[in-house]
Amino acid sequence: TRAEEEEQHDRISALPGQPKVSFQQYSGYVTVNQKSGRALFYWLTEAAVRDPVSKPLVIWLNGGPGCSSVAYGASEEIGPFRLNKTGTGLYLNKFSWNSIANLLFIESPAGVGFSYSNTSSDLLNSGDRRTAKDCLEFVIQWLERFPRYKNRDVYITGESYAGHYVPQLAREIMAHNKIAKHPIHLKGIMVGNAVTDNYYDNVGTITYWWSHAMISDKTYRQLLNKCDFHRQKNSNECETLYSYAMDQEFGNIDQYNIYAPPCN
Amino acid sequence: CTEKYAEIYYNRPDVQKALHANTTKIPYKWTACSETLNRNWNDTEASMLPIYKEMIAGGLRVWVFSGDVDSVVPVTATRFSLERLKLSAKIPWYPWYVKKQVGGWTEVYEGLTFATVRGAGHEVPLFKPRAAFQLFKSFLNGIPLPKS
Repeated sequence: TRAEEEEQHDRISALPGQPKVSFQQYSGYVTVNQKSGRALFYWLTEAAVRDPVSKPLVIWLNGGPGCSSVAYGASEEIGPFRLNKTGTGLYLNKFSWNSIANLLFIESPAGVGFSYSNTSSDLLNSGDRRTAKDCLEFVIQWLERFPRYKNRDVYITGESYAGHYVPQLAREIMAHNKIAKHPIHLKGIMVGNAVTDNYYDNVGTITYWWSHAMISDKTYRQLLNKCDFHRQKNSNECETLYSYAMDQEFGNIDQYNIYAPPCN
Repeated sequence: CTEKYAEIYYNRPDVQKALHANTTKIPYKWTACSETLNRNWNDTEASMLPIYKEMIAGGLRVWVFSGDVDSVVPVTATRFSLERLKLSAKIPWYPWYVKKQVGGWTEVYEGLTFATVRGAGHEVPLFKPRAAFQLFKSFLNGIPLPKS
């Protein structure tokens, strides 16, 4: 069948520099919009067990917006392989999540990593709404290509700005399931360090900076007084305060891990 | 610094061939993050909290975790946001354990589980792989994080 042909086409025999593994992997493209020519790239690493289809399907999305789940989710965090320092090869991740689940990394939206669009303006007007709709289309089409996963439990996970992508895709799936002949078996979501609410995230962030002694009392008070976190875009005065906090008070730290040595 | 290794590896023609990637000769090189997309993001919802309410009402399993040394989307941000959901506690706040060490703190609310990961930065599984894996196991099994 066409699905079998596509699946065979997408099967990865081995990646350059890859150690020997016991699981199958697939990668390739799923077209999510024919008219614009938008296609999302995926990488599936099946569960490293005797019967992978007995395990759930876990979709991983990265944030940014604009960052790659192949770069972060797959290669730094939960995937089976880590990259060595010279970019010449791979080694195994002892704590890979594919020991208990099938991991599907999606490069979303079009323009991220290997995902692309034949309409160049798509890269200049991406946003939450289209990303969620494209991801739903991806999941529907992907399950057609891999029908053995159609009855499996599905979970969506991700981090950072995927705090938007993950719930938005879940909402699209829930709406789809209300009218679909073959519903997607979505069971749950899990997000980490996730962008959740503009106002409370911002207030919580500067409170964290203050409570972890990263900024002075004066800067903390000024940020609270001068920034209107209900607005989508900060005022110049507020931006100046943010810059002062980061440039003059934080020091040369890794903001993504405040006690780690910085990456120069 | 590991993004740098990815920039090298995923731009290799032999890697792209093995991955069946870049088949249409994309006119830009593979990058870990697209500046173009980031700078031109067109629409963003102000809050995900209404969707959280929908997901909880729809019976989905919802877990939220936070590495507690990230200052970009820090644990306080997540707590301030989740507090607005006004969920009642099912299992009160407690430290959870991984390999006999405190992995972080957690609370199981009605419809949502929140957990911190001690010492982890923004990319929790990168900085604390063992703790993140425990979190994932508990999430998939739908059971609270271990108390000892």
